[in-house]
Amino acid sequence: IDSEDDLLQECISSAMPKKK
Amino acid sequence: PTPPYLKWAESLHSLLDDQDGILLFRTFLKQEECADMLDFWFACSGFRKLEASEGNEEKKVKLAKAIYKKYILDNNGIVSRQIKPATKSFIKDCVMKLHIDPAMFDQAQTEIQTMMEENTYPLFLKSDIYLEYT
Repeated sequence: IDSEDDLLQECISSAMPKKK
Repeated sequence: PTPPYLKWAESLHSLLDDQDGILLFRTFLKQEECADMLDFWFACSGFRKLEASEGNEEKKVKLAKAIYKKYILDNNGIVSRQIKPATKSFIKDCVMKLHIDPAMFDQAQTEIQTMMEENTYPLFLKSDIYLEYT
């Protein structure tokens, strides 16, 4: 379960804009 | 130059294009108990990005299943309740038959985006959280 959550979190972060 | 918080009021996209804007919007959504909508929206974008890249098929399948399980499967979840039944069964089909496609969450993402544009985003711009920030 943990690794699924990690995968999701990584996916969400990858879509966020980088700090300007 | 225009301060970022004024840009946030221009459109949902200008808000979601700014890290601080996302953070504040998420705080507001959390208060309204619908932060999952924003997480789902980003998860869909992230999935599309990953799916369009080469290789790592196992990871793509795992991620599609994880998104489905967390946001769509539970009919009482905030995201699931906002997505049309036809859209949900389309995604379910894709996951079950392992028809993993970069666009498989696009329709669901659009539905959630419309919901945010018409509902939570205008509420956010009138919220104490936003007004205090400005």
